[in-house]
Amino acid sequence: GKTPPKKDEL
Amino acid sequence: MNIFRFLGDMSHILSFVILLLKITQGKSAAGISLRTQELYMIVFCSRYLDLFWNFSSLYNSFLKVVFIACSSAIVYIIRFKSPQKDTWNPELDNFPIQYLIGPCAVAGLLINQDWTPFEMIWAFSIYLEAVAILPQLFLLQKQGEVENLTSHYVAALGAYRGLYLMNWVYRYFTEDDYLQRIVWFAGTVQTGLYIDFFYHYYQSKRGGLSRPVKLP
Repeated sequence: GKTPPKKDEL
Repeated sequence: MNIFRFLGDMSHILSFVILLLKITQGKSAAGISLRTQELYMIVFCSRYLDLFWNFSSLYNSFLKVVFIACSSAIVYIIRFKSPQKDTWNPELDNFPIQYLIGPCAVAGLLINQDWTPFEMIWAFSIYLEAVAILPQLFLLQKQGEVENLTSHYVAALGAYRGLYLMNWVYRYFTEDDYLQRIVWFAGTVQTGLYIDFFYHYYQSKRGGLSRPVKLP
C-alpha cells in the first residue's frame, strides 16, 4: 500500500 | 524539488524580508497584525519540532530555522522593541485567536496521519497555518486602505500559497507515492482566503500604478 508521505515540504 | 515549490519557498522568504524591512526601516508596525505573526510563530515552532530527528535536506533544515527565527524576530520587535511596540494598536488588532487555536488543536487531535503525538502537533500546525492570516486580513479590512509594503507582504504570502498548490498538483502527477490529503485540504482553504485580497491588489496595482490597496 501507500507509505505515509515523507515530510519533505516546508 | 520542482520549480513551483522552490519559487513558493522564495516567495515565502520574500514575505519575511518585506515585513522585516518595513518594521525595522520604517520603525512602525502600524497595519501589521501581531496576532497573525504570533500564530505563524506557533505554526513554525510546532511543525518544525522534527528538526531534532527528521533530516530531509540541508535546504529544508536551513529554511525551517530561518522561518522560526524570522517569525520570532518579528513578534519580538512588535511586542517588545521601541519604537515599534508603541505603534501596535491592540484595539484594532483584536481578533480572538483562541477561537482559531482551539478548534485547530481539536482538529489536530482528531484528524491526523497516524495518531502519534508529533503527527497530532504537525496536523495542528497545518490547520493553524491555513487560518493564521485571518487576523491580518481583518485588520486590513478595518483600516480600509492598505499601505504599499503591507499589501506587498500579503501578496507575497498569497503567491507562496498559490505556488504550493501548483507544486502539489505537479507532484501528484509526477510522483507515484505522493498523497497528502490533510495538506491539500488545508492548503486549498488557505489559498482561498487570499482571493478577495488579490482582486483588490490587482485593481490598485494594474497599469503600473502603485496606489495603496483599498478594501471595501
